[in-house]
Amino acid sequence: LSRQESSLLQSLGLSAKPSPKNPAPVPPVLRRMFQRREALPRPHKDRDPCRVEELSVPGDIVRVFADQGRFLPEGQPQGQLCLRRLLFFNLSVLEEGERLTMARLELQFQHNSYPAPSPGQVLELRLYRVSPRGLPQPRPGRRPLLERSFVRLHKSLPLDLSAALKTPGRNLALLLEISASGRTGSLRSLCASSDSFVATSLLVVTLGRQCRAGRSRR
Amino acid sequence: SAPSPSVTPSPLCKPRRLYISFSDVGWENWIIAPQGYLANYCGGECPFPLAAELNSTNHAVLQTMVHSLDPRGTPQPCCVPVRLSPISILYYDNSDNVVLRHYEDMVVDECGC
Repeated sequence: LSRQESSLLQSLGLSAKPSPKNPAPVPPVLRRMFQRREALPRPHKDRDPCRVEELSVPGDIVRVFADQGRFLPEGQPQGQLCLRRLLFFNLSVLEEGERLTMARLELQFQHNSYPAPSPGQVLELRLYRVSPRGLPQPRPGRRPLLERSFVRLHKSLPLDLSAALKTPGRNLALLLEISASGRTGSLRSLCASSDSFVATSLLVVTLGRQCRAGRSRR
Repeated sequence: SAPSPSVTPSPLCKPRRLYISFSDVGWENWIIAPQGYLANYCGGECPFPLAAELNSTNHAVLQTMVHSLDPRGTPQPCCVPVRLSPISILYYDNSDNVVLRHYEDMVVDECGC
């Protein structure tokens, strides 16, 4: 049975039978997608098996990678740094030839709706790609992968990295900086809204082998 | 688990009910959902003359004819899936990531000879 089982697991795209040691909570986005599919009438004649309707992208595999990074000591030369974190995602489970069609970083905070800061004050977010093995420092002069400012923090902040991560590689290291800018005033209170940062995760959609090779029967 | 047939099952080739429970195969600790699903299987005969509703190929019709002339020499055609449908599985992969994956050809919808 074990030989048969391992060949079946291989065909399901698994190198061995998973044995989750400390399983993370199931991301609500995946749970909703699964339940929506379960509710569809069988057989799914008109559904494109190689498209994730819920996200409107091609794909048949949706993964959520947990961040394995760490906070870094602050020390930004200018402005008021609120948060600096090295994000690290182990993408080695992506199979040879899987084509990435969507990558969405999600910053999760503890709660919604912060006291709106006074006008003219914004939070600035910068995201740099750094080497997984090197110092968590962006190379001097290196443009951020993504840069944006936002005024109010919500419980989750999605950031689309699809264009920037066409070839994600086996490990992905990103440097995340959130800083407050605007009139000095009460920058600290503005920073407080980023202190409730909880976690990040990376949602990745790919086209696996059964979709790239057409309907190759087993 | 295939239920014990309450009525005499039709001997002809058709889908038979088979519910696969992932805990029966020891996969419940890494498959989040579903807990199992109706996979079904094909069972039954492809006798001569092949009835029209048996979804058969021309080759199968010929083979049943030859089988009826020479039962020991040529077997009856076999009863196989001719239409299958997919399922999605939500599971933990080998790195504890949560994955939603779509798998083709996991449910037998139709059988034929």
